[in-house]
Amino acid sequence: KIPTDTIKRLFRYYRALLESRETKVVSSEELAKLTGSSAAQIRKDLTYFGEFGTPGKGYNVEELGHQIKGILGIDREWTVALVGIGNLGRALVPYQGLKSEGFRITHLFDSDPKKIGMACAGLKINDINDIKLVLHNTGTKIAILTVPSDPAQQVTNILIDAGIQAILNFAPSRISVPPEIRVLNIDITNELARLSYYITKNINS
Amino acid sequence: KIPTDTIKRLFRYYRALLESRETKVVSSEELAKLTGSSAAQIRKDLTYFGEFGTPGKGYNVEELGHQIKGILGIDREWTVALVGIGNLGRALVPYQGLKSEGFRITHLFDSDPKKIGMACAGLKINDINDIKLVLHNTGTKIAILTVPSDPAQQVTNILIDAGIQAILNFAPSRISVPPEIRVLNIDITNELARLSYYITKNINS
Ligand SMILES: NC(=O)c1ccc[n+]([C@@H]2O[C@H](COP(=O)([O-])OP(=O)(O)OC[C@H]3O[C@@H](n4cnc5c(N)ncnc54)[C@H](O)[C@@H]3O)[C@@H](O)[C@H]2O)c1
Ligand SMILES: NC(=O)c1ccc[n+]([C@@H]2O[C@H](COP(=O)([O-])OP(=O)(O)OC[C@H]3O[C@@H](n4cnc5c(N)ncnc54)[C@H](O)[C@@H]3O)[C@@H](O)[C@H]2O)c1
Repeated sequence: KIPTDTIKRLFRYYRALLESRETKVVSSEELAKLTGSSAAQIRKDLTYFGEFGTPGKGYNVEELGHQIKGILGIDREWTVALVGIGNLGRALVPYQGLKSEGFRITHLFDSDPKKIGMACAGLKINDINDIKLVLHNTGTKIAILTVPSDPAQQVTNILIDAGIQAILNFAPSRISVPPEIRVLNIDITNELARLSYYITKNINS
Repeated sequence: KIPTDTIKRLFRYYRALLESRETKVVSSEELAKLTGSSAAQIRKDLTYFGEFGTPGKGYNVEELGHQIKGILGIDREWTVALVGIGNLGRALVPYQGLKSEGFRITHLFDSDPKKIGMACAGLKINDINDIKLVLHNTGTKIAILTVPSDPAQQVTNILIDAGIQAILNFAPSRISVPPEIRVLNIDITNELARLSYYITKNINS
């Protein structure tokens, strides 16, 4: 089983390779400088996925970038549903950073009658109750959840019923899903609490 | 040295304790159900910080919550500077979820002359070049960075010079800082790439 942290680092290696597009070959030491991981960590992470590069010669930038894209599944386009077009949801819809890696927010959903039927960054806001119909045959498997905590679990159940297999959850509450469904949580308050822990630790030591 | 993942989980235990405020005592098994960690992991994590609870009896909800707040440093108020009042920055300013844990966004900065002097959610947008003056004697140590990738490093250097010790960075580029400064990165595209990895893996297996 491949460690979670290896997958997290993989994307960072990919970003670093994108930034080195002018060079043909890059060593693990050079990649280490660009990503903050150690050269040994990079070599170890890549061995989980096969033989890359030539020992002593480094990695072919274009080839390794291509291989990592395949491993991560970002060599194709993913349509993404976004549920909850409030303060945060509205900021995510127009974000170009997702498009460059193949993630396109294509379907918006909300439960507020005042928002349903309106447009946000050129996309129509659909009624969450119509999600099964709207997503039917679109092949949409990923959803971003930017609803409040209270309805988060109920909305999650609706998403899974509509064929969603992976959810990026911004609500600060835990959502439970069957084992074949993947959830990643982004909790900004938790990140700030980690920062306050480190500052407090520095002060106390 | 306490593992990073332990600190991440600590905040989740804290949130679970908040949700169990009506009960007096909670066992590690009950906390496990609420947080998704195992009971053994919870006990192990807490031993890094001292003796909590009574074996066989569980943990006093109020007392443990109070102790975790102290460890994380969220038993006090932190003023937070936010730099880059664009699409994302504007969504974060009014977010009430931060206030409830003691994080108050109090100072806004941008470099766009059209934005400087305007207000966002009742707060004035200051010129980033005045940050040392504006933050002087405010005790602000934490900053949220929502500027584009290109100026991210330069803005980081300005923040450190103005006394910031910890940064929550949303720009998808690596910022380098001296060892005593803490940076946490939130990269939404990386999270989506992790989700596409898991879906692709499921399809292939
Ligand atoms: N605003 C932020 O900066 C921020 C930051 C971090 C996390 N969050 C979290 O993200 C979530 C959204 O925050 P926000 O500030 O955008 O809130 P918001 O209240 O502005 O927006 C929430 C949206 O969800 C919709 N909604 C509510 N119930 C729904 C349902 N059952 N089905 C579909 N849509 C539904 C509402 O109509 C609204 O449009 C919250 O859980 C919040 O804690 C927000
Ligand atoms: N919008 C999103 O949903 C989203 C999601 C994830 C990550 N991000 C990242 O967050 C950052 C902000 O994204 P956005 O969509 O809000 O961009 P934006 O262009 O809407 O806003 C950026 C803001 O930063 C300001 N700025 C630029 N240079 C500055 C400097 N030197 N000093 C101070 N302020 C400066 C600009 O004037 C502008 O107000 C980007 O790095 C982006 O990749 C955005």
